Amino acid sequence: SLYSNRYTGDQVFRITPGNDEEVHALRKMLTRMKVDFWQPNSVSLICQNATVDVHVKRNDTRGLRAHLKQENIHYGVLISNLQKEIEKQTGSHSSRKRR
Amino acid sequence: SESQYDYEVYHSLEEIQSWMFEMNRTHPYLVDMFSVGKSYEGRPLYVLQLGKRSRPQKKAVWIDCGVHAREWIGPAFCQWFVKEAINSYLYDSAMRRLLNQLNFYIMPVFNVDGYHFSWTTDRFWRKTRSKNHKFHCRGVDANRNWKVKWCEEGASSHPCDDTYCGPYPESEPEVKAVAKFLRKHKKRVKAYISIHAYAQMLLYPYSYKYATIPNFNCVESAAHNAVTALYSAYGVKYRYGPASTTLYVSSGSSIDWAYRNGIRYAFAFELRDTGHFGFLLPESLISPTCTETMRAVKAIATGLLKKC
Repeated sequence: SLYSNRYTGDQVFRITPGNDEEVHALRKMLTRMKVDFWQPNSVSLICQNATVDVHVKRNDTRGLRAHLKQENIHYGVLISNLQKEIEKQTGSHSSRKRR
Repeated sequence: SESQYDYEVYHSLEEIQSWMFEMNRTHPYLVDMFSVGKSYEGRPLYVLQLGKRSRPQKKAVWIDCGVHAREWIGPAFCQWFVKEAINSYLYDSAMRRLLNQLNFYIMPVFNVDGYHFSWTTDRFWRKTRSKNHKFHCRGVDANRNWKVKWCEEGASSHPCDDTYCGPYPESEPEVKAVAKFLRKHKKRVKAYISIHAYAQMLLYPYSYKYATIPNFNCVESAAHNAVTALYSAYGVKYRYGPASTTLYVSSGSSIDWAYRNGIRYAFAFELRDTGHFGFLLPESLISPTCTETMRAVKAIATGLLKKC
């Protein structure tokens, strides 16, 4: 398995804060939780109506979902299982290696 | 061998470096290979020079890929560019004209240590792999470490942040090596292009401030022509404009440094996609992404041969 399966259950959320209040709440949330920013590159660059893509460890996905619901912040899940997506991306490699 | 090399899959650092040696060996009239220095972990920083051997003072274009380790489509594009340029030299008069009149310096993997780490350990690693003597965190954002407005807005001074600017400008051996090469050849290098992902944008200076560059009209029309050429391939739209307003403000970036160093055409491409796959762009999309980007880069290079 690639990367020793370390990304199993990890997800990528796409979050779109609709106003300054939501921006503030989201910054607070994502500062506290250790997430990997895909875009923008850092929490300070989060702004109103701009999409935020974050890679969230599997143990934190439930908590983030609850917080976003509580703050009524619009979000979607871009990638529901990162490990699977990684293997799909370079799947040919493992088959190629096998060949 | 080169003919069996698959340009439609992602390759490890070792495979890319072997491929560079093979291209250098099999195309002595169009390809030259050299190293501009060593990375933090001691790996060579290889560059391919493409172009017909002629007068020493030929104008040149610099293209680097893989500044951020996880952006794998970048190195894939640099390899694609070399393959296309060499393969089309004989039958494509436009490409032949470009290679006869320009040299292209292609650096397929700028951040070799980080790229290797993204293959072996952390797929989403972004920075270099340099050690910090005060913090356990490693790496510097190689696109915040250039000596231009270093570590101001849009960069972080905290070593654990992904946009960490480093302990001082050009602290990263990779950045210092490329900056040294471009300073040395500044009279000949007419365009600087850095390949990143993802967002589908074509960016030009300034990144560090909301202001207009002096040769805005020429650069703007070059960018417009480039995204139009890109769109002609598969109808994919790229936004374009100054990095500060099109993406966000960031300091210490390579395009601002190149521009300030006298390279009047400095661009950063943010390749596909806009987030559906993000950094995990499938191998099936390497071909269309590189094909359309090839058209954009050719448009920029062709523009250099005209007066603006």
